[in-house]
Amino acid sequence: VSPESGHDEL
Amino acid sequence: MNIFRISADLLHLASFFILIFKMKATKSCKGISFKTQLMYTLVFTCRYLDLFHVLGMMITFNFAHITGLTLYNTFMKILFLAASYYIVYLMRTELKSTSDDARDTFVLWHILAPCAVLALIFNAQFTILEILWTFSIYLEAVAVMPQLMLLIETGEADSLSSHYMFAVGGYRALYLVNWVYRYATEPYYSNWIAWIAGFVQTALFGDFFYYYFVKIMSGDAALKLPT
Repeated sequence: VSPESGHDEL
Repeated sequence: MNIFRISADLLHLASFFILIFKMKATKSCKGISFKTQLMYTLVFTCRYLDLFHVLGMMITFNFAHITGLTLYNTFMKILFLAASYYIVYLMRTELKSTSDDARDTFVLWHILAPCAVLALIFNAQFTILEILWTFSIYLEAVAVMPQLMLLIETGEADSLSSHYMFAVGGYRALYLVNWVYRYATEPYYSNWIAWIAGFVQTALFGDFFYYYFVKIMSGDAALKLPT
């Protein structure tokens, strides 16, 4: 799972 | 990752450098709303809390899920946080004497309270991280209000301020294009919360863009708003 809590945008 | 997204992030990054350059070059923060800059630090602080998770994984050499995109995002998040806090720091220390607080009259809880309530109701997941992320999305959409009010009250903006506003307003417009592109080319769920907020955010810059292009066409130095 992406470590960015599901949000891959800034 | 697509060209629209990359150019959006670079335009956003440019907006920080334009503002910092302007403040350093003119040694003044006249015409810049402290409240809007403060809101931006709150937006990035609430949105980039996952930084701790990513940095935690990096210092424990757990690179399993660290992709190139994660590295890019992490680098940009740190830049955005550092730049926005630096701007607020500058406005409250070195350039405090030139601050426009007297005319920066927007009442902040008029945007903070509705965004907080909306984030508690309309969110993708009822978790702390997700609610804060959603709050940051809603808040960013309206964070420019104090700056717009100040601009209207001033009646005009010098060219650097207008380029700053163009960059800040334009980046989210490019994100809207990025979302359309991703929706058309990837199995990408369109995050309707970010969509609607991004649309509102861009729309708020609408009349500013109009006067900005009029200024560019007429070759004026300063941006003129109808008083």
